[in-house]
Amino acid sequence: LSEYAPPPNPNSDHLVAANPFDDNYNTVSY
Amino acid sequence: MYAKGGKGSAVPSDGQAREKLALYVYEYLLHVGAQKSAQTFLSEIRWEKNITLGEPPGFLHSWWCVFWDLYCAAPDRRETCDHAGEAKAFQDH
Amino acid sequence: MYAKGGKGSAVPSDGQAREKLALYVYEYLLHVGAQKSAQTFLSEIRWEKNITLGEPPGFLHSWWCVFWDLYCAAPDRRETCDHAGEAKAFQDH
Repeated sequence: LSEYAPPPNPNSDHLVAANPFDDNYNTVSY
Repeated sequence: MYAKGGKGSAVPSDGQAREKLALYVYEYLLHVGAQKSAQTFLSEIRWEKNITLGEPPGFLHSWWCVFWDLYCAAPDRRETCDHAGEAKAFQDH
Repeated sequence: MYAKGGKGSAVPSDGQAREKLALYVYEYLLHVGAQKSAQTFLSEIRWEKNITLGEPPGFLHSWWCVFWDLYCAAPDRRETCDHAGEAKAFQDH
């Protein structure tokens, strides 16, 4: 994979593809 | 837009940006019906995570269309590119 | 950002936006190293046109990193999100 690939282990076991502009979107917990 | 640092000057949010982009690309692939490609993508980037999708068409598609509409409505492009009235109004504002 | 037309109110540039997004997602998949996923994607969306790639990391990745950096630098998020100084300056400007 290239240097532009995402980190192999995202910092959370459960990823939610939520709209980051939604009010209840909490970037910190991501 | 401001010019981002050159090669290797990793901006602090880059790792998170790359993770988010991969997540939204995965969501986009599923919402456009490219299921096999989506699964292949997860295995190629070695993500064994459970992922909850947003509503179709997904965030990447929604934001991209807004961006593209604004791009087409820019004063020096609007004569040749289709665009929505709101985008022209937003640009002129 | 201005609110885009509701469901089904196709904005003139939407068709072109969808095609561009598919093209830049394909380029992104190749530049991150997800070759199999990239090829699978083209066949699943039955893409027939030939494609000339941009320089790595490609437009989608570059655009997204600027977008995400600005998102993180927004006044109500910058305390909790990493971001570049340029993004903060751009927001404050």
